[in-house]
Amino acid sequence: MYLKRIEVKGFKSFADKIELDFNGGITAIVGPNGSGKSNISDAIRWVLGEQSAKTLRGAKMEDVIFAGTETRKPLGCAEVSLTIDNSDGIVPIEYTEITVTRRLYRSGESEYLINNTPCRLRDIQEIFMDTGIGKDGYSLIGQGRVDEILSTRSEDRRNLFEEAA
Amino acid sequence: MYLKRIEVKGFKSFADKIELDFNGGITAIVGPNGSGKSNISDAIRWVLGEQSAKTLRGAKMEDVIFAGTETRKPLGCAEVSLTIDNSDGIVPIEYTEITVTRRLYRSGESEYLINNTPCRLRDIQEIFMDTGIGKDGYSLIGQGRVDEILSTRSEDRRNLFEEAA
Amino acid sequence: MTEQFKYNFRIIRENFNLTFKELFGGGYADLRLDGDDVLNAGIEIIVQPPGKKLQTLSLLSGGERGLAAIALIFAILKMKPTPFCVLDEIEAALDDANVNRFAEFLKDYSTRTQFIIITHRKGSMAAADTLYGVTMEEKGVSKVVSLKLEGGK
Amino acid sequence: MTEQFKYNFRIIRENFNLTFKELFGGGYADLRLDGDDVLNAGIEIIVQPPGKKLQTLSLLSGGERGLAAIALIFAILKMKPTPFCVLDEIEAALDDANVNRFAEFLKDYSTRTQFIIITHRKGSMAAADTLYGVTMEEKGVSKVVSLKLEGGK
Ligand SMILES: Nc1ncnc2c1ncn2[C@@H]1O[C@H](COP(=O)(O)OP(=O)(O)OP(=O)(O)O)[C@@H](O)[C@H]1O
Ligand SMILES: Nc1ncnc2c1ncn2[C@@H]1O[C@H](COP(=O)(O)OP(=O)(O)OP(=O)(O)O)[C@@H](O)[C@H]1O
Ligand SMILES: [Mg+2]
Ligand SMILES: [Mg+2]
Repeated sequence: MYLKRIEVKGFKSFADKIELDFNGGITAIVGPNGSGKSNISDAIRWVLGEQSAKTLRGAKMEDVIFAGTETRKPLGCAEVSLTIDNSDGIVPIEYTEITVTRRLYRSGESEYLINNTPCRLRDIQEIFMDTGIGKDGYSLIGQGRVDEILSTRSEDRRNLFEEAA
Repeated sequence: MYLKRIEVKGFKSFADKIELDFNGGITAIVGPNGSGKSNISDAIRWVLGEQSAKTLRGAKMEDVIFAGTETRKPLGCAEVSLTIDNSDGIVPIEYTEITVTRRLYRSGESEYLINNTPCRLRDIQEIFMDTGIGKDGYSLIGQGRVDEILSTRSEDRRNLFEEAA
Repeated sequence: MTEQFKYNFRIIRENFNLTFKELFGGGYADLRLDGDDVLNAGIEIIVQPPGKKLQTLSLLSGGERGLAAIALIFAILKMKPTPFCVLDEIEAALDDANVNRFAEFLKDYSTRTQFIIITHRKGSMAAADTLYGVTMEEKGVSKVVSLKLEGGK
Repeated sequence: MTEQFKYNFRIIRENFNLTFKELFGGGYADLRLDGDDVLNAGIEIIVQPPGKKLQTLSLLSGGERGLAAIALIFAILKMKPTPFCVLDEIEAALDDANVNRFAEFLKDYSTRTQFIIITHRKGSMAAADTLYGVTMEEKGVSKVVSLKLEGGK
């Protein structure tokens, strides 16, 4: 399984739709402070099913919808689509390409889709559950958080090991 | 008041005595990871009277004494001397140059000196008390700690303001 | 006592808006007491980078937080300069453009406060009057050498 | 269950000593259960940079801690590679020499795991196969451009 591309519109600072195509190796994202790099990693977390606004640096989940600027109005909806290549069949769904989509409206309403078919959030979360992806500390490491694996109490660190082991 | 020089021997990685002369402007300390730069800032804190081993990244105060390497034996004493120019008379002692010295022996015994005259730790702490120096967050900012002024709870931040204001 | 605090607080507040604008090239910053009890209220930090909408502090990027923290520290130093200041890699989260702004800032304040900075950023090194290199030629033993600055300083 | 954990724990432990030696160019690292109750004991981290004496983890420098954390993460990845991994500026505390070691490491592991890294370090960028630049030409609105890598990659 590997990531093919991500499409982001209305999520955080992505007022205009952007698309990134990934290759199988190493993709580097660069740019000035505050330009939106970490927002891309937040978009990946969010579409994988992150439910904590705090982990996404917000106070409430609505904070991930583009809030406008001095010259642009806020948007009413945030949407992220992540397309993965499943030719190796790691995900037990009979598609070789799987696109998961998550939408959040300002009303608070959410939509979740797998290959454009509506589903529940947990259907998306389950796709990635056995792959080891989705929990911080080892496959998704947020900015300023790499030191945590050393500074957490030895009991908390245990959880990380149990997830991996 | 300004710093003229610091002399360090036996403190952390300074097995051999080192001396840094400061000018009145900006002094930059550079070097590779783990070479001893932050240890110099620890030495300054320590000689100013820091009593928390944790703030100095140790588990106990004895941790600041050179512990040896694969090829060198540990030392029995850590010593730091800080010389300040007092021509502007900010410190109410009638010297134009003041050298404060702190020593710690592995036995646990400590020695404190002002211009080579034995004194108590609090005599050293009092020299700097009214200058605003000595408390983290504003005149002594440790590695990885600048963000704390934003992330502490608003009540804790208050203490910092009261010290300054 | 309360009057002294209120007076100083107002000065730091005004300074913060100025240092912020200078470091960010615009925008707006403020400090607010989060209650009427002046003696006990906490201090809330409000920050709006230029052109962006005012949002919760947590949504700022790592570099924006770092630069805002620097602006606040200098706002306090502006009101009450300390004789000397020891800063250990406080510009770590800043990109090169912001490091240069920080270095210019440091130079302005160094007339009233002596700075000792630990850094590995070229922009900060360029602002220094004196440069010391720390190395461990022998493993585990620190050694210090005086480094000559180029460009006539 | 306990047997599975003990088995995997031993593998991560051995991996950690190897990844550590590779990133630090020597030294020693270990993981220990801090009790006999395998089901509940916490995990202690032991780290000794090359040539230095074994001391408490807290005494390590910022960069040594960063590199040790990277060694541990890769020790876990070595045992159980995830399909992809998103790393946001995890090499921030490393000096340029250590960034280059980290970049080499990343290349070795990228045969089994797809990496998406956010970075502003040249050494890490040089290891990438694809490079995207994020900018805010219009304030507050992110835009992404594909950047060509030099040096035939
Ligand atoms: N809902 C939103 N609407 C509009 N802008 C937002 C929203 N959420 C976050 N932002 C903006 O995104 C910016 C942060 O972006 P991000 O954290 O991705 O930066 P970065 O490129 O990682 O920078 P750094 O190099 O400093 O870490 C902030 O300026 C913030 O104001
Ligand atoms: N008591 C001691 N005896 C010997 N060595 C010590 C002692 N205390 C700390 N050290 C060593 O000092 C080193 C850390 O130095 P320091 O934190 O000053 O590095 P640094 O130059 O700031 O590096 P970085 O750029 O990574 O922050 C560690 O390797 C540690 O082992
Ligand atoms: Mg970021
Ligand atoms: Mg350091």
